[in-house]
Amino acid sequence: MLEARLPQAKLLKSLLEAIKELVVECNFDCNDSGIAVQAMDSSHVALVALLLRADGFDPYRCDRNLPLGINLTSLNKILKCAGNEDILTIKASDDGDVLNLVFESKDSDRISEYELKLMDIDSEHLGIPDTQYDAVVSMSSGEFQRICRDLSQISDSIVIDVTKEGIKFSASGEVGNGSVTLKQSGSVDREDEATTIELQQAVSLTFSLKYFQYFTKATPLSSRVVLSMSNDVPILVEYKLDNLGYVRYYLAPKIGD
Amino acid sequence: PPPQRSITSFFK
Repeated sequence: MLEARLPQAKLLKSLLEAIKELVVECNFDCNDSGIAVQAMDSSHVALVALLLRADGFDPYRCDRNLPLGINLTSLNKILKCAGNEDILTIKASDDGDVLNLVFESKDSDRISEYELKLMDIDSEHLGIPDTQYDAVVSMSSGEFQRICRDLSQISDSIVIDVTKEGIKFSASGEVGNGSVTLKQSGSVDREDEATTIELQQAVSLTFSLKYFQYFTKATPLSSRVVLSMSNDVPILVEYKLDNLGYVRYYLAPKIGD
Repeated sequence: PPPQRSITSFFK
C-alpha cells in the first residue's frame, strides 16, 4: 500500500500545473524510494520525468511497486477542492482501483476526503541515456519564462546559441526577428538572477517554442532552471524541487537532413 | 525551420 503526506497541497497542485498541458494520463510509479512519473506528450516530441523522493514526504510508506494510473484532468478536478495550505495525504491499497486524497486544514478542524478512480495505463518506459552535455546553463526561471513568452510573439521556433560569452535566444518570423542575450554574470549580489554557463563546446539548437511554453508552467516550483544542451540531441530543462526531487523535460530538437 | 524530430528517435 501507499501512504504519503505533504505539508502543503499547493506543491501537488503546482506539479500538476507543470505537466497537465503536456500529458493527459500517466502512471505515478510508487515504490519505497518515492514517486516517479515518465510520460511523453501525444506527439512524442517531448518527455516529462518527475521524481518525488520518499524523504520529501512525512511520513512516506510504500512497501511494493505500485503503478497508479491517473487521468490528470480528473486529478486536477479533485485538487481544486484542496486549499493551498491544506495538509495533503494520498493513500492507495495494493489491489485497489482508487486513490484516496485527504485534505486537512492546518488547524485540523476541516477534513475532506475524495476518491479518484484509477485506470490501467500501458505506458512505454524510455531509456534516457546518461549524457555529458556540452553546455549547461543555469538561469532565473522567471527570465526563461519571459524570453519564451516574448519570442513566441515572433515565431513558433526558437534558436538557442551558447558560447562562453553568454546564451542567446532568437526567433525569426513574418513580422521580423528578435533576440535576447544573457551574459554570463560575474559577481552578482542576487544569486537567483545570475546566469552561469558551463561550456565544453559551443552549441546551436532549434526548438519548438510551444513546448518551452508548456515547460515554463513549472516556473512557480523553482526560482532557477537549468538548460543542458549538446548539438543534435534533446535539450534537458530541469526545475529542482527543494528537498524533494525534480521536474525534468526533454525536448527533441529540430534538425535538418 | 528544420523538421521536428521525435523524442523516441533519441531515447529507446
